[in-house]
Amino acid sequence: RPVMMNAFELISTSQGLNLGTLFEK
Amino acid sequence: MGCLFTKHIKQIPGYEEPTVLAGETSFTVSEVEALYELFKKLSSSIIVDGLIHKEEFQLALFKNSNTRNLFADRIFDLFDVKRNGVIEFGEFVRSLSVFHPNTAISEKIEFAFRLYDLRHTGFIEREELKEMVLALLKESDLCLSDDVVETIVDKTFSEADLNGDGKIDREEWKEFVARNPSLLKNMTLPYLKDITIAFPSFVLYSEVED
Repeated sequence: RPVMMNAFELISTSQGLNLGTLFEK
Repeated sequence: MGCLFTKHIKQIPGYEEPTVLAGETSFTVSEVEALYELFKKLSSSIIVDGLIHKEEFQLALFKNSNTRNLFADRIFDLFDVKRNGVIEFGEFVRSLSVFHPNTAISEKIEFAFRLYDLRHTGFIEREELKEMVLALLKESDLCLSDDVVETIVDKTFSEADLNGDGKIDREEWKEFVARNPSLLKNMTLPYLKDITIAFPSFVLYSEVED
């Protein structure tokens, strides 16, 4: 249920914060 | 051959010796050399000038140089320590070191705090958190009513803003992260431990011997 989400948990799923993609060839 | 290569890379603006960078970060010299291979690739994807421009960063993250994203902008700004609009090699290595599995949790907590302190006030404010939630929803093509967004933000603030002054300070952030360690998940990149395998530098000489 969305209302139970922690806002920071939600934010941390952003693709813009997933630097792992920098290492993809 | 080694000398020619050394001369060549030292001409690149912002280039710093791997030994110096290894001394200041969680990386070994060979890992810094491998990061240089990654840096060369990223910094020459659009403009071949040995610097990572915002468009090149976006291209690497999203496979599209025009994709704007609030969080990617924040990461870019934090990496761009000199605030000159580009990421130099030294900045790249020092900033990425925060994401190294061996880097102290306290550094990761501080980096995440600065990341979310959008307006550099020294606090994560309610409006900033709401702005980030809205940006995430937009990025994910999720549609939630304003009431639901407000509820999510209120609930998080009720848990994180311990003194109830309407903003999250560094101490409150540390406590909140201690209670919710998964918030730091994206502050560690396991790839960085295997960087020499992913990006072998093929350097035939060692800078250490210089």
